[in-house]
Amino acid sequence: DNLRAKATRHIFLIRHSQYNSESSLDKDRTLTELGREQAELTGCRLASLGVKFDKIVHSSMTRAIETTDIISKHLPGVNRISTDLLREGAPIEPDPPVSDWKPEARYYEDGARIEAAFRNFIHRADAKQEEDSYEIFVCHANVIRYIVCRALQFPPEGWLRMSLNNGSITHLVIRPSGRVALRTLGDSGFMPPDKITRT
Amino acid sequence: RPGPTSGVWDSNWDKREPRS
Repeated sequence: DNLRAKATRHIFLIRHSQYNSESSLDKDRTLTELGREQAELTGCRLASLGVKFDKIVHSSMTRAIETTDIISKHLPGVNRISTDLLREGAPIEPDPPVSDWKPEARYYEDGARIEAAFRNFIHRADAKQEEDSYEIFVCHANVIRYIVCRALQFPPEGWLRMSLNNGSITHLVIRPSGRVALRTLGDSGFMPPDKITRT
Repeated sequence: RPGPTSGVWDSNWDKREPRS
């Protein structure tokens, strides 16, 4: 009984908001003005949920850092942790395949890393966790889609069949029993339609 | 291929491998 989980984990996976994708250097791929607005809307939405967030874990890429900077303003006092595990990449070769995107060599490196991110961050609460937790992960579309497939035990090759808007919220619930529920996938209904993008 | 894809739920899904 001492080893049995007692608490529920609420995982909020946030896709970074719109960014300038012209440059090839990550440091120059900063948020657009609309992207900054989107992040404000996402921050407002998260703050309005009325839950006490335990931490924000974010990808170390520029667009995720900048999205986190804005979201954090709406969630004062919530600790931020940066991780390379959540950086964007090619998680697994998609099925059906896509003809215009073939990063074969990247699957080996990115796939192992993104799988490590899944195993590291997505699991039932530890036995010592007494209270339910609410954690935010600010990262990327491919990473979120792969995590959703893995968490639901759906074929991970299907990740590319899903589509996520910028600044959208994906909410996974992990019960002490290990049961997983996807409560929302890519919710952006809190944004006006003219501010919704998918870049 | 990571993870089961048979449609049968694995309740020990997060206990099979050590966390990295």
